[in-house]
Amino acid sequence: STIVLIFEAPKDFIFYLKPGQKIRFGEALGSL
Amino acid sequence: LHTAPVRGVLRLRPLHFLVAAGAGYAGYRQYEKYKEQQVEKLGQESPPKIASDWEVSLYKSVPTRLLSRAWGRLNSVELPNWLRKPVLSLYIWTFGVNMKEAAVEDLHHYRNLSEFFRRKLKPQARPICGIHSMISPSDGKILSFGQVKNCEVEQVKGITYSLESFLGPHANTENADVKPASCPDSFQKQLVTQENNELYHCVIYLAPGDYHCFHSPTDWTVSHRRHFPGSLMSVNPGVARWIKELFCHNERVVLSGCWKHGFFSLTAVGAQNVGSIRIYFDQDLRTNSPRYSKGSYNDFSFVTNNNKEGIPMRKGEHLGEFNLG
Repeated sequence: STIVLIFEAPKDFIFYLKPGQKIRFGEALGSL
Repeated sequence: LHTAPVRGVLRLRPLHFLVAAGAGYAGYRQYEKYKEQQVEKLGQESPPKIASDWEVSLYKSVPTRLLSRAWGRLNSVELPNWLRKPVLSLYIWTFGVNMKEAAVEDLHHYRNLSEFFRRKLKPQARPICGIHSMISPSDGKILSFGQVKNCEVEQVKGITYSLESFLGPHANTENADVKPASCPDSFQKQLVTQENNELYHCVIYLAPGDYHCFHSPTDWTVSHRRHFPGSLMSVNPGVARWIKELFCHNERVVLSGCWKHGFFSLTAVGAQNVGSIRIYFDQDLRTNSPRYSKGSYNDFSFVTNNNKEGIPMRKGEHLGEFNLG
């Protein structure tokens, strides 16, 4: 299964992610 | 072979064929690996191998929905108490499930694999980040993330799918927060409601051993649901690298609405064996049902006369779950 998020955000939105990394529910995905 | 009796040759033929085919395939794999290593040595990335149209058609012709439903039925059968522990232990061992996080650790509590699959977690197992505005809605592996460019979204690095095929055309919602864009030709521009904003995406893959419920990633309001009945091909990263537009072929539920910065959507994409998607506040939703045909979609608006805003969701709130079958 897969979850896909598509959203609008200001240009300075930053993801705190690396491709291929494991993530758990509740951990930070991104912020401004 | 020339001197062997004809009967002997005929008898050995299947074995010869298997050995030759196996050796040929192993040789081919080694050659492909060697080529990839050579490309990597040169400091280049090997181009992704995308399935041809006939390969995709062949895969899509497999009755994955029927098989998934059969698998779901099988796993909904109540197991006798003595069989629960060995069956579930095999699943735990195969997919590396961490049972210490489960709300109920006693395997006898789960009547079947379906019930185990939608197990809940202990409240303290997943602390919710309070600092950042967006959190991961589920456990999983990040396949891709970044800005949406030219109406194309990355499913894995280097392989894209059409944003419009994935979300479908704009819903005719009078009360929706999506304003008409200045450039009506661009689907992407129509989604962005505020100047100086961009469209972003993030893809999270849930492996079989992962916790399969999902939560709200931020504070937002769900105004619309669109259900796309579709195929149920595997979505593991290997297949996502192989089949272009995989997420547009598969059964999925798109929840859309708005958050403080404008448009927001969360899509749950079904997969082989995991064809059923449940949204807790949407009792009418029926996924992986034989009454729906592939290629269509079913809309439902949460914006009504009584509820002009839609369904408000808080960051971390329970949103839905994937189910076997």
